[in-house]
Amino acid sequence: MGWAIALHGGAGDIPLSLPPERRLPREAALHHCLQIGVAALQSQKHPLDVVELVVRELENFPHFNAGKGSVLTSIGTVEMEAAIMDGKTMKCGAVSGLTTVVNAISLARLVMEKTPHIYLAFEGAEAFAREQGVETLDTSHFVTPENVERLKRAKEANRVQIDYTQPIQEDVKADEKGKEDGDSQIG
Amino acid sequence: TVGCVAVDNHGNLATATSTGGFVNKMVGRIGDTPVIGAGTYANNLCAVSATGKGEAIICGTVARDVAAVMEYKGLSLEKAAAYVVNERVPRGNVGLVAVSATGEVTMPFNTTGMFRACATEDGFTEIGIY
Repeated sequence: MGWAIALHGGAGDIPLSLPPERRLPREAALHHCLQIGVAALQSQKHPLDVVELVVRELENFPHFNAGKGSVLTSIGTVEMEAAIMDGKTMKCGAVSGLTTVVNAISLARLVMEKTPHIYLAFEGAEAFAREQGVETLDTSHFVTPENVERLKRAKEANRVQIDYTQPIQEDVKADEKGKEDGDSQIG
Repeated sequence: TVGCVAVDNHGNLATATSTGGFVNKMVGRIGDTPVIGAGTYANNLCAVSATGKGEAIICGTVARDVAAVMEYKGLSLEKAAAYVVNERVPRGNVGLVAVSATGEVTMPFNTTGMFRACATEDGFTEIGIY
């Protein structure tokens, strides 16, 4: 038995031809976050602290769909969500519908540790964040030009997209017209 | 979506997941991430963080299913996670990272790719997409 750590930055239809300018920053971020997690485990930090630390780093990286860089709703807003769970105690905390909280994962942990509940959402979660004094920023902080463009393309095609979805082709858009779901359910 | 799972030398396990959801999602929609047992779950056997199409992950209770298959079928983490990802959720919908209390690591997915990384105490390190 030894320590181990794994992390992800999202899944989806990632093309084999993903350009280096999109691939390399994400790989570098994964490497950076992995090293932070490894160092934390080597210094005997509890895994709960380790996963929160690593996810905070991932949230702060704008190329991943969480925190700064979160994708946009149909009206161009962000609604972020997060969850954390301890295996031994099975204590857990979760939040959703956040619009201003910089690190949703830390608010989820506060729900776990500071409330009798496991899940707070939308206005209640935002109010709890202010009560706890966690860092908040104007919602514009989370919106990136890339995600504004992704929303524009998705709305043009009338579909939703998971973390990674190849650009919508004109002929595909035409083919989807009239279909109730298109491929919206699989991105 | 981003996520992390970890286990220490004493077998303590934890998981965390965070996301912005879908592009063009309806206002008020929540996905699998904050639904404990769907995209995020840990017990004394394993810790799991999932990513992909939230609705499919909720319907498949993906993270909890990995733990349940380990507990009730007695499978290893790798086999339990592979079973859930390959047999319990439609293709193109899910990926996950998981660690077990004994230090196993697995990162299966049934999408085209998943940005992922892992490391273990014995010196193994991996960073991958496909």
